[in-house]
Amino acid sequence: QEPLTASMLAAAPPQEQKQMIGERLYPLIHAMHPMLAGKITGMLLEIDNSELLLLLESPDSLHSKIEEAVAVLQAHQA
Amino acid sequence: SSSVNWPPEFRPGEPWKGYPNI
Repeated sequence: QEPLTASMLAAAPPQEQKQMIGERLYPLIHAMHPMLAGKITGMLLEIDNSELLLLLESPDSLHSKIEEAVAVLQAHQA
Repeated sequence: SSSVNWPPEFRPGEPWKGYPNI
């Protein structure tokens, strides 16, 4: 998959935009948390698309955002 | 939200149910 760009996103309707981002986010999250990947991706997709694009381009900030979401999810499930 | 089905789970290849109520 080639990297997702803002112009590619802008060309797609809003529902498609979240789907495009989710399809790229999911494998990255799955590599870290296979069991929680679906839920964590769902949580991160609530962030606005411009920030998500930035996260997709910076692994370190994406990793900390994923760990933050895992903590929130586990607290929520407790 | 404190609902049980939060967060809406994403599954590759399937439309994400979390949209449009975000």
